[in-house]
Amino acid sequence: MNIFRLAGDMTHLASVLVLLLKIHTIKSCAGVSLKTQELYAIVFATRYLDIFTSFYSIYNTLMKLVFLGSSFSIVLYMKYHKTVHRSYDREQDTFRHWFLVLPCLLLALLIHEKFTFLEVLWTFSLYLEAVAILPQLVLLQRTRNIDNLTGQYVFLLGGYRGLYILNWIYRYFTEPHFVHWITWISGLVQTLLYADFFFYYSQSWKNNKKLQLPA
Amino acid sequence: PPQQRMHDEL
Repeated sequence: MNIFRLAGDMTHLASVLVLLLKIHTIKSCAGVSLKTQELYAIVFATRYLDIFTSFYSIYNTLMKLVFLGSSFSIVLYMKYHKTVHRSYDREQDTFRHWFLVLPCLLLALLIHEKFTFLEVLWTFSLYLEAVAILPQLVLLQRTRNIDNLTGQYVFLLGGYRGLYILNWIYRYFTEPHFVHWITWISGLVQTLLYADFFFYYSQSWKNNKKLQLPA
Repeated sequence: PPQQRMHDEL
């Protein structure tokens, strides 16, 4: 494991912790898209099915369990916890996220490295993860007041994607025959989706002003 | 195999 990969994983972990902190401690999920959280729960559930079939390292297994557990508990919190649910921006969070699932599944059935059940689901999870942030970005744009924690959550998620790209560049040059177009292209698409957000985030940071995305 | 190496990522 290289430093970019580790930094990427830690950034991902930090993003989840920030979100859990907001939900668990402040008992608020204002500005957080339940649609995006549901998509992430599906992403992890389909990608990490291999915890039953293959073992890489204790680190790998633990992190998978953390991401599975956190994504499902965030969804449950937002749906069923009374106080948290009340703060949910239901009227604003209207992205038709199920329409993302089917095209990703079809694409995974068409474009994959190996046609096996686990491999197709794994590929599906890559495609779905690439677009899963869209409902969250749309919600941010509609929310007038983005609080710091929600802004930091999206910033950390974007950072994690950027670091994974550096990790792939590093692995490409250090490991023989390390070429994975499916992962790279979907990872690149995913990172590009954050570009706009990053621009406004850095502006607000530079000018020491509250983050606000243009409508 | 090459695919396996990609699967060690999260």
